[in-house]
Amino acid sequence: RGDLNALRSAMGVLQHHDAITGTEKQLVAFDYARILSEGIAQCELVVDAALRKIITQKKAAKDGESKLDDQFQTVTCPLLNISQCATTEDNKAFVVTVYNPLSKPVTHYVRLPVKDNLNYTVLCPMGKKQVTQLIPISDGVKRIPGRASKAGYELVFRAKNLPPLGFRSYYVSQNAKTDEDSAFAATQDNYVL
Amino acid sequence: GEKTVLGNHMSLSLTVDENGALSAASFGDRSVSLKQDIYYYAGAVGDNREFKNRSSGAYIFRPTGAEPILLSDNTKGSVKQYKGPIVEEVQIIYSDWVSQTIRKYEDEQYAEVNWVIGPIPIYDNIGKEIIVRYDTDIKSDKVFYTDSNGREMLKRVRDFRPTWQLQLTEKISGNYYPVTSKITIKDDKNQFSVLTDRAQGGSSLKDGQIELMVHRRLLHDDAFGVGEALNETAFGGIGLVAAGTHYLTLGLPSAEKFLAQRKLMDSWIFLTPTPNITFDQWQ
Repeated sequence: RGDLNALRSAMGVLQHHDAITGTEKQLVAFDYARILSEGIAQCELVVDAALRKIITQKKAAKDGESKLDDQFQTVTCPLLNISQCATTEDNKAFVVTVYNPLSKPVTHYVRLPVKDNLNYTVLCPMGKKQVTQLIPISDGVKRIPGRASKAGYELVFRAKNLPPLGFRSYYVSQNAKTDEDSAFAATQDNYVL
Repeated sequence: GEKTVLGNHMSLSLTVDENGALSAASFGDRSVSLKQDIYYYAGAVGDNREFKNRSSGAYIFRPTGAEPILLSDNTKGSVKQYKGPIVEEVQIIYSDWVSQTIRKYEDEQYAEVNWVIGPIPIYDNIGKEIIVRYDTDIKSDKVFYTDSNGREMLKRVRDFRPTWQLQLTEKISGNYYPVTSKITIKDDKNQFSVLTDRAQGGSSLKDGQIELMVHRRLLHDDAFGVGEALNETAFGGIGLVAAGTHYLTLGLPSAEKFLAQRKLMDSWIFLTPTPNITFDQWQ
């Protein structure tokens, strides 16, 4: 069980102007990063529990089972801003859940670091193939000190019309290796909300 | 080696010249010349005993007064361009610590400038304050607008304060204002805005110009209380790298508002590894 108050508390502390402007001592900056990181980690557990609950209810209604396998652990990737994510780099199949915190529908462009220029299939919840694009990660990002990633490419797709204050999950799977041209080739996107 | 256009006439489009430099932006029948460069100001150094000897530091931005130094020398960098069905982008490497990617998504009416700055070198013992500057032909007549903590836009006039006669001794930092989310210039025909992904300092030091400070590394305390130079390090003493985004819009204030909401409360990504199960099983 995660503690929502850990992030609430961190955000309260980080209202101080030092945390916004950088006028704190370096050790304090490290401490701000620590409490924020711990708060986010707690909320990750909350999200995992919430998704697990929703999925379990649907699964239970469908086939009488009430427990979702523990193998389906939902995580966040805080280093996506430097194109680094162990989950997308090391797994051949994974689910991307995109949550829209706004009260109106939005379209979000999902960018996921992946290792190779393989062919990826992205399926929406209805099973329709999404248009995807693979782009090499910029050398400027690859050489950031401390970045520890095997990703050479970013898989991009459009999460269209995400419901207000709601989420949609996309199933991503890696296919056989192909040449760069076919990886760039788009599949037809016919899905309409 | 060729000019390229990111986007199309239905949305904001950007022209990038053969060296990877922005040269124009257009939206429908609106168009502006647009130049973008990255510079640094050298931070002032003093003993802090008098105001005139105050060092640039964590609390104050105080350049030496000299012209900023160009970092984005387009003739020395490398440029790579990628176009596809979802996004078109140009990746530009200027040096081993300055790079950026200019990106235009197919259905969007804004362009992204993703900058990566750092670790800022200090082997020359000069503190550096890095800015991204956009130059347009908009006749802004000394006026620019910055947001007030994400609320209303406030009118700023260069070298002017509304309630007293200003004798500005520091022409650069004296015209800097906080930019929490947006800075705008406009004339009768066009409005050009830069939305930020984090709070930055910004200004319009010349008509048609917008500049934003994206990273700083300084070697002296400014004696305002922190007691340390703003010289952040990580990974065994290497300076920090800052990576962020500017969102460029031209023309449509209504689109800017929704864009700001989308970026302020951006969608969240969660990932669930699903080894050994098919889509049908997951569904």
